[in-house]
Amino acid sequence: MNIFRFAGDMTHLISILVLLLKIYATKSCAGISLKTQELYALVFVTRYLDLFTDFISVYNSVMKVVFILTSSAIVWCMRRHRIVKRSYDQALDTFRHLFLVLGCLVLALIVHDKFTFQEVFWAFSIYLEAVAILPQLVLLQRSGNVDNLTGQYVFFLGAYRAFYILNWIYRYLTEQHFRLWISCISGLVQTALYADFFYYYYISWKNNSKLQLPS
Amino acid sequence: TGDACTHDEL
Repeated sequence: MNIFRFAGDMTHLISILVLLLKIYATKSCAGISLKTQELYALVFVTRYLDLFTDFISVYNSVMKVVFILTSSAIVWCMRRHRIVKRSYDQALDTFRHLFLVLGCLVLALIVHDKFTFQEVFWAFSIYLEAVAILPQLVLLQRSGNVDNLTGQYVFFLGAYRAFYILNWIYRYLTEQHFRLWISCISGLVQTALYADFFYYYYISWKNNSKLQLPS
Repeated sequence: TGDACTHDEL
């Protein structure tokens, strides 16, 4: 464990909590893609299949449970909460994310560390996390609504990406057997897609602030 | 070795 990875885990968790609290506080999920949140929940469930078989540390196990619970809570809120679900942009959130799931599954069956059930699903979750933001990117381009995608959420999501890239650089420089290629390359793709999301977020945020009536 | 397949990153 290094400080970059710990900071990355913390900012990742904070970004999820910020989004969950925003949805719960405003009882609204307008502008948020349920499909992206479903993909994130699927990422954690398929990545942490080893929760009950491999014990690495208390921190590792506790964080796995927390990530699964918080990402599932967001999906539950958007699908089941009687007030929140009314504000879901169902007509705009139409990205066919099933193709992302199938594509990542095929890729994981081809490129993985070891051909075991757990390893294939681990690689699947790594690839899926990289592309999971696409439905949210498309919804943002269509709706331009950033009310619930607070600046803090976008900031912590970006910080998570930045810290993890620093973590991989640190591990590459300090460890003999660097074998995080799947995580590293997929993480770079994820960061590039995040940068694209950030660009559209900034454009939408600027347009919205221009639209504000002069107080 | 064993650690090759345990993923210690979240």
